[in-house]
Amino acid sequence: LIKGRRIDEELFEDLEGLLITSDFGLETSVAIIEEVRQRHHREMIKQPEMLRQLLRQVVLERLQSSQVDPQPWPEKPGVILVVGVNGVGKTTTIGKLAHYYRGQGQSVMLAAGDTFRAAAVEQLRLWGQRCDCPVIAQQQGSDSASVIYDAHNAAMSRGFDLLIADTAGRLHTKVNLMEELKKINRVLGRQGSRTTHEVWLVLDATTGQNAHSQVKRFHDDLGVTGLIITKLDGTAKGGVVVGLTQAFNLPIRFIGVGEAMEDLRPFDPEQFVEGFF
Amino acid sequence: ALSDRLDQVFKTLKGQGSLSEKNMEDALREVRRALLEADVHLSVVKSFIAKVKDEASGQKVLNSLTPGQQVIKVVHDELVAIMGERNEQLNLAAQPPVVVMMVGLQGSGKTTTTAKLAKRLLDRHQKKSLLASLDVYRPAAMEQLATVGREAGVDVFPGRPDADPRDIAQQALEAARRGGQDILFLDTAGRLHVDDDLMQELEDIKKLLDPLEILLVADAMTGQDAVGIARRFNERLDITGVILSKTDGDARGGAALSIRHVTGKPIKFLGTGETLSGLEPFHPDRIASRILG
Ligand SMILES: Nc1nc2c(ncn2[C@@H]2O[C@H](COP(=O)(O)OP(=O)(O)OP(=O)(O)O)[C@@H](O)[C@H]2O)c(=O)[nH]1
Ligand SMILES: Nc1nc2c(ncn2[C@@H]2O[C@H](COP(=O)(O)OP(=O)(O)OP(=O)(O)O)[C@@H](O)[C@H]2O)c(=O)[nH]1
Ligand SMILES: [Mg+2]
Ligand SMILES: [Mg+2]
Repeated sequence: LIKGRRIDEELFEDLEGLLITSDFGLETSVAIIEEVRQRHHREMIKQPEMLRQLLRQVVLERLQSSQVDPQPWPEKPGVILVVGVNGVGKTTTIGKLAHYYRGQGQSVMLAAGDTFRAAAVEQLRLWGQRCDCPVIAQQQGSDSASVIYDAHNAAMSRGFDLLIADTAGRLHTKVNLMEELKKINRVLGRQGSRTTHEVWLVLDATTGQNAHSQVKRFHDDLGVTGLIITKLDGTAKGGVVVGLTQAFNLPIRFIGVGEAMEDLRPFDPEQFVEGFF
Repeated sequence: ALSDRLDQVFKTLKGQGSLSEKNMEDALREVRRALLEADVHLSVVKSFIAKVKDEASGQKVLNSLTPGQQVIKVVHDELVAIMGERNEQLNLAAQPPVVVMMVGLQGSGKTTTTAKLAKRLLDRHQKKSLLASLDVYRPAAMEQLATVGREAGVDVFPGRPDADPRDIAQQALEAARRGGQDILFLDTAGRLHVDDDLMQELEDIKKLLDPLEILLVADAMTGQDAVGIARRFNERLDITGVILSKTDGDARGGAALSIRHVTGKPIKFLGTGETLSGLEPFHPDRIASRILG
């Protein structure tokens, strides 16, 4: 797009269009291009290639500001509560996370907290088998918080390093379903001396600006501690996360790049930005 | 909301003259902003705005509406016109069993929607369906369809995940013929529109079973990628319709306009919830209002 062109207003417009069609969103795209415009003036940039570097840098800075290195689990077991709207890839991601942490020598237990959807428990059980992790479950229709509570007790008494809890997909606008998650949060928060567990919100890379509403609601209700972006192996670039990390100051923990157990990578801002430009 | 922003643009214009070039420029900028925030694809927005500009320019300002309301009316009417007729039914005009194939990206709602459709056809039209899962990849996919099929009160073909989807499809067709079912639903595995092998798999199944309906199930929260996704599925399969799922959230649903614009195919139903009753016929005016915000 930039090759061999002169740096003029038309080029800036085209770059803004590129950001918009990568789901950065109108407001964020305009703000980024404005910053590029100002800095290119100050830094007296003449070559188009330097402009590409500048654009990359501006986007990278926005992503890096909210990235913090992952810390070791504060207690044993570490607990990760996985949440998100329907179909984004929570259950699959949990299978991948279990494999990832097993690969680091940790013992992992899974809690089948989706007590609602057809065959949700079976799906998680199969993932548990693949990485040799026990899955704590009750029958369909049971209380999600009670399954997760039981799993947490089991993980504590059996000395597991990590418990990952699956939850049913739910639209963030459904108050009663969000109340169920708040209850799970409280239940996890009161056990033993535990007051901190991770709450990771899974977002689908094909999602557009609705991601803002999703993050806002889940974060307001639960205190999200990390994001996971799935389906980046498709053509969607997930540009919406740039505006998200700025607005909510949340770290992106992992990205999903396929449907197999190994298709999970720790988030690398530089690689992510490469994908755009 | 867009109506407030447009009223701002036109606050000096109330009840006099006509919509001029200048105030149209500002108004259209607000419409562009609303559509982009609603996830309509940039190229679709550009072409849409050009059309609206033609429609609205030079219109006399009506006494019954503010200029802002007038612009919204032009935009709204144009959106509805593009979105197409409300409530286009499933095409079931063939010797039974009529084959309906459900396709789309991972997690878009195909399996759930398959059962919803079968339930609707049974309850409202007394049509009997056989559901067949061709998803040999996703863990417990076949169990999921078996469970929702049972809930819907319809038969589910007992497939196996170690079989080839093409074979399962043909066996299911045989079973539907023997069982005297009116409709055979093929629930396919979610896939990327850029996965050539898996798109070829769909083409093969289409060739073998000649479905009367090929329905793209698309998530209402899809962003700019909706154009690329819909274009690919349509190019390779010549889809016959679209179902927009998860419209019970607060996604503006601009993907609906993008998909319609790039494929020209009708949006037939809306997914409106997680339970099997969560399916409604498509309402162009409701979706248009929601996209405008
Ligand atoms: N291509 C691709 N597909 C993915 C990825 N992550 C998950 N999927 C697929 O997305 C679909 C949905 O995944 P699930 O794990 O069932 O999603 P979920 O959020 O648990 O869904 P619900 O529990 O129903 O809300 C499945 O077909 C997965 O294989 C990814 O990174 N890339
Ligand atoms: N709220 C809401 N949820 C829906 C709707 N349609 C489907 N879902 C949910 O979306 C999630 C994914 O649905 P599935 O039917 O498994 O999607 P799929 O396309 O078959 O997924 P893959 O086979 O993995 O590609 C499930 O949690 C469904 O309950 C809808 O209209 N509204
Ligand atoms: Mg799940
Ligand atoms: Mg499915």
